[in-house]
Amino acid sequence: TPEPSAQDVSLSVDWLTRYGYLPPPHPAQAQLQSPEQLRDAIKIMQRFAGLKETGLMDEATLATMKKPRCSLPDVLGVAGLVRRRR
Amino acid sequence: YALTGSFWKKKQLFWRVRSFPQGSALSQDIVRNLMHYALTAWGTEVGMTFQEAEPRVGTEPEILIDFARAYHKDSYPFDGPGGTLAHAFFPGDHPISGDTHFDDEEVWTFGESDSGGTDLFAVAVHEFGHALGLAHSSAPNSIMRPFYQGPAGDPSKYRLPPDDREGIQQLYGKGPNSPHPEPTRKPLVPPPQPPGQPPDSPSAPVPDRCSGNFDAIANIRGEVFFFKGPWFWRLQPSGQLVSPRPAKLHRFWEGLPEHVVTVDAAYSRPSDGRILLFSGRQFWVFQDRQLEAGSPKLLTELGLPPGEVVDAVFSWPQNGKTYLIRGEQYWRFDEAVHSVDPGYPKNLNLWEGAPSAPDDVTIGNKGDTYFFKGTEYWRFAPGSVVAEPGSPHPMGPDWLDCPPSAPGPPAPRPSKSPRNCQCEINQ
Repeated sequence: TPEPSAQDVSLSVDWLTRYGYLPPPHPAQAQLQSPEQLRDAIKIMQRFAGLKETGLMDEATLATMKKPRCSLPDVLGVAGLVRRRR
Repeated sequence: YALTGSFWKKKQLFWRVRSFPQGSALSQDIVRNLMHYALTAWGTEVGMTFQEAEPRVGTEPEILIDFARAYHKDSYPFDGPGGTLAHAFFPGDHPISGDTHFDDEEVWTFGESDSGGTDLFAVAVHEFGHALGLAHSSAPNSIMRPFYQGPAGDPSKYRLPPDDREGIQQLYGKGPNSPHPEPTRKPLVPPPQPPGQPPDSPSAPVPDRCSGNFDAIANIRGEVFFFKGPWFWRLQPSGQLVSPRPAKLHRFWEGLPEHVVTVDAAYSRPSDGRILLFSGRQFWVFQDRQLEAGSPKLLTELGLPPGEVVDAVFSWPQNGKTYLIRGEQYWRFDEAVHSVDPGYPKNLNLWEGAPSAPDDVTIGNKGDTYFFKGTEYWRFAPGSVVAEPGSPHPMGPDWLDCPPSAPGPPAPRPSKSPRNCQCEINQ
C-alpha cells in the first residue's frame, strides 16, 4: 500500500475529528495523537462505512472520506453533546 | 441504528420551508412536496403527523427548513458543491431543535440519476431522521448512513429500510397504520404439564425468590424472567408474577440439555427475536421455546477471548448493540457485522455507579437499563450511563412481590418449613 501523502493524513485527521472518530483538540494545548489512537479511529470509521478494517489510510478509506455526506458527526461523543447544548 | 437520546414528546409537528433554493430547477411547490413526502415516510411508521405551517401565523414550527450557503450562523458551515450536503438539529427545547438546513450550492434534483445532481428527497429523508432523534447508522441499507447513496426513488411509494423503521419505532412506538406490520409472534405459553405431576407439587423444594442472587435476568418480549438454578420466575408487563412458584427450566426451554442446570445470562436478540441463554463458555439459541439447530455455540463466536464466561448480557436500545459483561469489563458486540467493536473490552466503571460482576442486566419496557446484583438493583434512565440517584434499591419489593426487609424484630416463622407443609387443594 503506498504511503498516504502528508496532505491526505492531515485532511483525514481533520475528517476523523469532525465526524467524531477522534476527540476534538483542546483549545489550550497542542494535541498529540498516538499512532494506536489514530489506527483505532480509522478502524472504527472503516467499520462504520462498511470498508475492510485495515486501520490504514488506504485508497478506499480516503475515497470514502471524499464522498458527499451529512455534516453531522457519526460518533456522538462528548463533542456531539457539547454542540447540542451550545 | 443509533438514537441520539432526544425525541419529540408530541405526535403532531409543524414544518415550514423558510428559504428555498436559489437558481434551482426545482420549483418551490416541488420542494414543498418533497419535504412533505420525506416527513411522511417517517410519520407513517410511528403514527406521527406533520403539518405545513403558514408563514408568520402563530408559533414557529418545530421543523424550519432552509437552503443556505457557507457560514449560516450555526456550527456547521457549508462547503459549496460536494462535501457536506445538509444537516439537521436533534429534537429539544432550543429554537433551533428540529431545524433542517440544505447546502444551497448543491445541484438539487429529483427523480434523476446520480450524474444530474443530488436527490433532494433522499437527503431530506435522511435529515428528517436526525430532526426526529436518530443519529447516523452503520447498517448497509439504512437511509441514516452518513454518506449520500443516490436517489431514493418515487417519493410517494418510498418506504423506510428495516433498520430505520426499527430505530424510529424505538423512539415513538409503532404507528397504527404502519405499512409494515410485524408478523404476529407465537406467544410464550408454559408447556403442558406431564400427566400425573401437578405443577405445584409441594414435594419439590424450590428456591426462595426473595433472597435475590439470581443467575440471570432477562426481558423477553415484555416479560422479565428471573433464573435461579434449574428454575425461573416470570413477571408480566403489568408487574404481576405469573406464579409465586418457579417453573422448571427444562420443561419450558425445549431442547436445553439436562446437564445445563444454571443460566449465567440471557437476553432476547432484537434483530430476530431469538432468545439466547448463556451457560459456561457456551450459549443456546431459541426461537420461541424451541432450541434452534446449531446450538450450542461458543462464546468465542461472539468475539470474546477463549476461556471467558459472561456474568450479564443485554441489548441496549440506544444503539441496538449487545453488551457482554464479565467481572469489571465489558465487550460491545455488533450484531450487524457479527463481531466485537474495536477498542473493547472496556472498564465497566464507564457505567457510572454500576456494580462489578452483576448477576445480569436487562432493559425495562420503558427503555430503562437495570443492573441486578444480590438483592439490589441499579436503574439507569433511557440512554443514560449514570445510575439514578438513590441506587441501588432493594429488588424484592419492587420486582418480586416480596415484603421490604425492614429493620426490627424478625418476622414470625411458620411452624413448619414449606418443604414439610401439607397443602389442601385450595391453599
